[in-house]
Amino acid sequence: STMVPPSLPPYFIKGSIIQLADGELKRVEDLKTEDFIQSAEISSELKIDSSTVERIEGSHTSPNFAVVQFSVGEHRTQVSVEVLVEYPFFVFGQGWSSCCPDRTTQLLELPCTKLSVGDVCISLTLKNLR
Amino acid sequence: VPVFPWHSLVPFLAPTQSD
Repeated sequence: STMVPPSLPPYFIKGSIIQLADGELKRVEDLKTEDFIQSAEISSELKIDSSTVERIEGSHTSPNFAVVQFSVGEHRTQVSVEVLVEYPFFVFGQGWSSCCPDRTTQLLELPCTKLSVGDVCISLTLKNLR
Repeated sequence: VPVFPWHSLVPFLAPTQSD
């Protein structure tokens, strides 16, 4: 299944102020892998999942979009997301990455590397409430 | 200045699981 394409939200613009789960404020470009992991540990509802990029291809609907196929979590569930080519994902141990980092840097001024097959991105799921 | 919560930056990839 392909999810609804997200637009390019304002919080990815360089300098945007992000609040971590413990209340600490950081700029979007300064976020580290640990910030997401620690915030998820504090959260009662959300947990971090590893989403490995399995495939990246151009969208059939528009050249501005790409379809990124992920393998999510321990069950390796296949999830496809249609996003703007400049939409940034956070790669474990690496930072912000997009299908077209030049455009991301141009539009958002957010330092960004090229998203590639095999990259492991941070994603969220609901905590299993037993 | 707007402040955004950390989780808004992370895509919510919620696979439907039967188990």
